[in-house]
Amino acid sequence: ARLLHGSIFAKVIEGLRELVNEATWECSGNGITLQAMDSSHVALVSLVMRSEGFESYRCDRNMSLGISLVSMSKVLKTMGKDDSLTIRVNDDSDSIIIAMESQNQDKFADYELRLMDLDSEHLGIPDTDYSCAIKMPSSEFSRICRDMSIMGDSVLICTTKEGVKFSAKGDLGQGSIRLVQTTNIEKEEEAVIIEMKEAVALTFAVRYLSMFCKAAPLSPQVGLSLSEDTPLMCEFKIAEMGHVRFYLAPKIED
Amino acid sequence: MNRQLGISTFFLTL
Repeated sequence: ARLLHGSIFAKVIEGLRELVNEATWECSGNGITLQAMDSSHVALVSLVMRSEGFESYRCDRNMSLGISLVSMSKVLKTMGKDDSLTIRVNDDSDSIIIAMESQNQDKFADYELRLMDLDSEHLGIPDTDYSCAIKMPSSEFSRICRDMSIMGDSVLICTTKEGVKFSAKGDLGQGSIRLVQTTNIEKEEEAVIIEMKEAVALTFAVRYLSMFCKAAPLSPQVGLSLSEDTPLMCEFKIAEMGHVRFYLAPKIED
Repeated sequence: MNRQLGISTFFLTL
């Protein structure tokens, strides 16, 4: 699999590696997918990178590759920001080859990472017709998570037709941030757009939301989908090739 | 206090 902009892959890895340290990458003719839960099985991440999004892609037979995201992240940190990236696995090999090429083709780096033997537990993610779908700038969402984490470890997300409200309370006291739906949309990327079938009010652990925001460099917008008694879906699109979707189970009043 | 649910409460293991 070859990417002209290797930085896209680095952003994917940086977006996943705090939530999951290692994961099984499923490679097929259609592209690469990954599904993994965090260690406490509270959150799940689903990655899709379609083959047509790569500059070139070939997969002669389906492979499940156990990869340490922490090690992959260390290797990708050596990549130049404009480097192209090629990832290769030979048929009977127990390692993955990561090749980086500088833009003016004068520097070639090759790394080989040992593959891991991981037992991949796969969950079925049901198609959900969410009560509420919010689109907002990913930087804004990152900022809200950071600000709310000052006040408490849980954030209540309430949606109404006017907008969406994030609130947190703890020993210090409490705080809330309300975003109003954008009316005159000049730039889609900066808009807050709320499609609401019915109002929802759900509580989530803010430290997971903050971990999801590590994937924000992938996309200027984030999609948040909510329904009562349903995991939140937090989606960052990967331009022209797929998405990273995080799911987080809600917290409930005892 | 609110209690954190597990993701497998909602998504079934295949």
